[in-house]
Amino acid sequence: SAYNVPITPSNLCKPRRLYISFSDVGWENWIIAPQGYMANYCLGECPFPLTAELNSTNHAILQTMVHSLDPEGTPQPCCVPVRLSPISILYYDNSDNVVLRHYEDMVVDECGC
Amino acid sequence: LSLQESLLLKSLGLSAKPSPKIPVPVPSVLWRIFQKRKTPPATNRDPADGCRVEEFNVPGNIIRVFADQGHFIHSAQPQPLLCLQKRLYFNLSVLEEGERLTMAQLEIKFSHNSYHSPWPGQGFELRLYRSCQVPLRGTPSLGPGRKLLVEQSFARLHKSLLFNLSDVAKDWTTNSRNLGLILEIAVSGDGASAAVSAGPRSLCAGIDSFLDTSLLVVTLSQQQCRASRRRR
Repeated sequence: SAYNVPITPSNLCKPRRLYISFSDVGWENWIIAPQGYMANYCLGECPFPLTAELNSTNHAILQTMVHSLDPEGTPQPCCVPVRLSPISILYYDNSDNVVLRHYEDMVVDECGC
Repeated sequence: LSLQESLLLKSLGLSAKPSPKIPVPVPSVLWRIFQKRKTPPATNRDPADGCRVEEFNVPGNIIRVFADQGHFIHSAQPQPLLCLQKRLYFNLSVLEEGERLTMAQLEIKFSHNSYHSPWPGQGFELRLYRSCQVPLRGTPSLGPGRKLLVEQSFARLHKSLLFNLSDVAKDWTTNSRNLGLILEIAVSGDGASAAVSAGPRSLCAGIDSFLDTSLLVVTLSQQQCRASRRRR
């Protein structure tokens, strides 16, 4: 019966928009730039059948199979970031030096199951 | 929340939340690199690119510009033709554990306008020493405790001079104490005869436009770059 629950495309696993503002977290007095950035996040279901658009791993395919046999004991695969990109941040350190630092994995570009 | 915040900052490679006291203007070189990196990277980007500073062609993911904390030296004995003598000190102790220094570049900036110079083609001699002993409080002693690193002539036309100090800065962060540098700028030998007639102070007037010095340092955070190597 789990297969018959209709999943609308909007509920499928995909990146959702999330703008992180450094002033919202109280970091605006030491981060020079950017003042915020579009970080995004992953949300949505990974239902049966896992289509190509859902970027599913082989593990997710097998977990879906086990979930269909035992829905209580095994959850559906999770929706997680599969491709992220970096950003650079300009900030002041405690000695008032200006620092430019490169950070990997800061923006969610693609999600998958 | 503060414990949670400090753990998150640690994950970002910061030991504590910075609280700048006298924020300085952003150095143009950092602003240029930052703006260039804002453009979306190519999709076939090598993950190792993040651990390399393309502009200087060295490994690294952190670029700092250190302000000079040294003071001018006022010698008791007047030294003819010597226009400027200054200690340079850059506090590299802020580098975090696990950071490897890969490049250090000293910049000496002038704000002069060569078109309004009374001595347009005038030359100067620049000498940069590495300080090897701690000066006693209140003494300008520059005895044997210094080692010559750079000696070069320059004309007033230069707005800024750059020197590669990577080896010295690496040594400061690994083997020996950072006792700073000593910068001297003197009227060049060619100007010596003119100094006799015009007076050395008059020839040094051109160096009054000495603005400031800074040290650009590139480091590689092993913690941040190890992760991308593992994934690759």
